Amino acid sequence: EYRLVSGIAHDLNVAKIGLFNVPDRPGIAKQIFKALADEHINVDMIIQSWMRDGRNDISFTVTRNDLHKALPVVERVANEIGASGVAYNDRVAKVSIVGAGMVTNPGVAAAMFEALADEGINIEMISTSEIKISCVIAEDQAIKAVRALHAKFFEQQS
Amino acid sequence: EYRLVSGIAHDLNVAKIGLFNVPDRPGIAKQIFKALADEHINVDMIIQSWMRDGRNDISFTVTRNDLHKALPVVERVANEIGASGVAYNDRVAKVSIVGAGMVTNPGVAAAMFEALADEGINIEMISTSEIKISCVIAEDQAIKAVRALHAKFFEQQS
Ligand SMILES: C[C@@H](O)[C@H](N)C(=O)O
Ligand SMILES: C[C@@H](O)[C@H](N)C(=O)O
Repeated sequence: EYRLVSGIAHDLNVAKIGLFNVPDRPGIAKQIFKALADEHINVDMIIQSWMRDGRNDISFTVTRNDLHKALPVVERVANEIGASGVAYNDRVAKVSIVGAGMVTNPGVAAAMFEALADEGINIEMISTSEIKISCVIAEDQAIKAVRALHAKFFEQQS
Repeated sequence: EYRLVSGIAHDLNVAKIGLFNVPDRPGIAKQIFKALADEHINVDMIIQSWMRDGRNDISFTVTRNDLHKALPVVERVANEIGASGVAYNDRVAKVSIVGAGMVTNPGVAAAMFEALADEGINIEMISTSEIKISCVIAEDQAIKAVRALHAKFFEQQS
């Protein structure tokens, strides 16, 4: 089951930004990310989950060095679209497991979450694709997380 | 700028499930996805955004045929962990753009959201990785979305 995982990646150069209660109507995501693109700000993970009462939260990650450039842009757009607020945190890290065909094996994501849970590591954001599962966690848990994922996927006989 | 996009994918065999107000502490994500894995339910996108007041929403997608198997599992776990509720929708589709190196070009995500916005298509969920940006939209918008993305990334001179 875990042979599908070919690698573990981590990135400490991560800051997360969240916009809260954005109107859930066409054109809002475009307005936010076009404003960031116009300032040549690289965005990594973009995460938007389920709508509530016509509103939604959108969060994304940037590099730490881009945070001071991204925040004024996000705050301006948050005002333009009538979001309720903006938050950020640059004391976070991203840990990922990578491997082709993971998605067709439901146990892989559960195993990753289990490895982090067993170390008492709280998962702040989750984003997945067919070949990659990424979790944003507190920066000071990154080393522990990478070790736990290594033990889970590469050292255990499973 | 748009030469980085090598393909457009769409998937109509998609249902989304959301768990609302789950406690934001270690082990919760593991409990949800281990229960699904134990029932051999394939999960595609897993999306968790920013925490609010110690609570969080987690949403994910399954195939339409797995929806009836997944819902009872999710409702049982939602009760065990004290989530405030569960919702689902099987009238959705996933559209994605794929291409190496997209993430380092901030204009690509904005262009995708713009192509959908210009057609009046509302984006219900967003998940990205380095090589893929996926949006969940209403099922009846899928064909229009694929055409708009094709025109944006493969027909325009940009
Ligand atoms: C919230 C935001 O994603 C909105 N639904 C849009 O389509 O732009
Ligand atoms: C909400 C859920 O992701 C929780 N933070 C966990 O670590 O499991």
